[in-house]
Amino acid sequence: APAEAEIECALQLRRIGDKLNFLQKLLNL
Amino acid sequence: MSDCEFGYVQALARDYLCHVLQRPPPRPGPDRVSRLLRAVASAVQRDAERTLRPSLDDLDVASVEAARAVFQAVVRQEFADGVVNWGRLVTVFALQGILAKKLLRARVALDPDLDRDRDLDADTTEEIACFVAEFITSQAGGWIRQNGGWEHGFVQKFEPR
Repeated sequence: APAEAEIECALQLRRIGDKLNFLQKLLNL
Repeated sequence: MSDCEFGYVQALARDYLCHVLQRPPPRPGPDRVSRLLRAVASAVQRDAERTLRPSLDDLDVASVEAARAVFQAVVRQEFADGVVNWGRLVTVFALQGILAKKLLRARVALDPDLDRDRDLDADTTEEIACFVAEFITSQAGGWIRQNGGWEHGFVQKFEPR
């Protein structure tokens, strides 16, 4: 099972990626 | 070569590693996709290194095998909800850069005689680029193909207008 630090990294990267995706979507509107 | 295939993604991963490790650019130089990925993933990596510092400090990346294990655990968890988008794919390259830098620092710490600026050897960078490309093509290859591939979908989304 992934360690706590790995889970935290994964969730933060997911947030960063989703935010980046959303911002680019706005820029492309 | 299709821009959804393993070899294409491996070349992107290899190019981004060269950028992170400040190696001279390959010849021929990076194409439009590589240049754009370098710019976007670097910005994400800087942000992630700052945001994730406490968690990153707890990750032990003393070997390429350890880097692979951490990479797989993190990306599996990141994509566990089944969502794929270009933003998340960029973070995969940023994670690759973070782990490569951690591995380089761990090797310098183990052998103080090593120059701090010494690069990772070619076999190590090739292994890293390989496991990154394996993940992207196996988990997101279909999505990338359906969303225009790197040369159209990614560029269209991230290239400044």
